[in-house]
Amino acid sequence: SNQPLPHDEL
Amino acid sequence: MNAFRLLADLTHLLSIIILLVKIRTTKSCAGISLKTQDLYVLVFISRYLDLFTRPLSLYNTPFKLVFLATSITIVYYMRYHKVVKQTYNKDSDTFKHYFLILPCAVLAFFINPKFTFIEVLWSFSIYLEAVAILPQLVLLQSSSNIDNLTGNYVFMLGAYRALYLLNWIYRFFAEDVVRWIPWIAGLVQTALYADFFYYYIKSWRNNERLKLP
Repeated sequence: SNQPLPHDEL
Repeated sequence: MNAFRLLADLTHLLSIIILLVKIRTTKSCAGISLKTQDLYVLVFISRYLDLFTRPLSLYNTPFKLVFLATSITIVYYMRYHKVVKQTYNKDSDTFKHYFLILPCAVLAFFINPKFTFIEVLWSFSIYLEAVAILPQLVLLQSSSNIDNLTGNYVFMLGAYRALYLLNWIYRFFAEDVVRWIPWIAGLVQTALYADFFYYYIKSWRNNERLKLP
């Protein structure tokens, strides 16, 4: 899927 | 979460604390580039807009709030505090940092994970952070004597993103996570510190004053 990865980093 | 990432975020937090301690205890911002601090405020605002849209995280949310609050406080001190603002090296802090903003914005417009407001701004903040240290490094080169706290501040700031690179290598192998945008920007960011790291470590080992050519 081309969903962007969640920004789980700062 | 992994040890590299935790150490990286703590190093980043430490760098900001060192800078705040320097400004508050010495009531001076000599050797600190206001332009770099302005860029960091822009980096954090454009990156942490998702504070209100995405689910809060016990770990990330406090860090985001602290980074936003401290970076704005530092700029406030350097611009408006009656004593501190006198110590700002206005005539040495000459880097044209506005020339950094437009290319990062254009790059983010074309290269982003998804063409949405949040993702484009997030990409912009990643690119801008990679070059935000330039005014500070240029100012250090023109500084005759760099005080320890300033040297330590810049060192920690460079070290945090280097630790993020290790975190990304770990996540690539352990979690099969691939993120080209922060990886390449992070490499560029860390590479910009290369010569500073060299002179910083050299001055630390020879126990002499830090001096950039």
